[in-house]
Amino acid sequence: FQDYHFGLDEGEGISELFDCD
Amino acid sequence: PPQTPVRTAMNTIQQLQMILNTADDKPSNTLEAYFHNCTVNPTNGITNRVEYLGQRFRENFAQAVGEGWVEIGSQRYKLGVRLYYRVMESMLKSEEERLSVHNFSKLLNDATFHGSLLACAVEVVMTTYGTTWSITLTSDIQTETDLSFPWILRVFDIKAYEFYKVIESFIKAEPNLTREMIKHMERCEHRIMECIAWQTDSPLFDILRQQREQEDQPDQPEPTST
Repeated sequence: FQDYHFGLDEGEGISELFDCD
Repeated sequence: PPQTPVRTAMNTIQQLQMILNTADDKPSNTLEAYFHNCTVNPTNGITNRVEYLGQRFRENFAQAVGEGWVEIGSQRYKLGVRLYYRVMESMLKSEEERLSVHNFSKLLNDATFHGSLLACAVEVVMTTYGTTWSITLTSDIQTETDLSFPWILRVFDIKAYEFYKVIESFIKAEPNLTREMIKHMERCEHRIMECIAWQTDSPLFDILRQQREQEDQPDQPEPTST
């Protein structure tokens, strides 16, 4: 993972991205 | 010592085989339990979609590289489906822990989520095994067919903006991806951000429009997604 830039914040995941939170 | 490109490619294939040789072609018991917990059981929708997109994949693959390679295409898709179920299960476990939620009905009944996730899994498999095919049309003419990203988006009719949403979660959910595969997915992200998500039919423009309309009405609650 060391070279990948993780853009999601702590409280964000797939549920929020698909408006399922 | 630095690896040759051939050794790197072989390692990536071996890593994928290690993950997927024992993976399920169908949803595991754990995954079925998540489906069962949903307000609306998504099982039929999921399995029908896998079947339908498999047909589309095989047709497009054969069209691109020739009927003689259909079996190879079927094998690639089968591996993609295994990876799709595996990553879906891993994502749900993480979400369950993060949100203390057990009913993922809305997410698991979202066709866009499933299409994007399956496309991502198939893209990983396709990239692992190579996506450039040289085919001879006549004895004098040889052409290369490029099945690399964003080919899979066209085959599955997925918008790049929606595909983008699953990439980071996919990488987090599958810790066995090689560095090369993660870099490939990151390049896909960049291409989407820089170009493909801004094409005419992208859902991004509707979202920007909606955001602007909400900003113009100060009494509206702040949108949860940014």
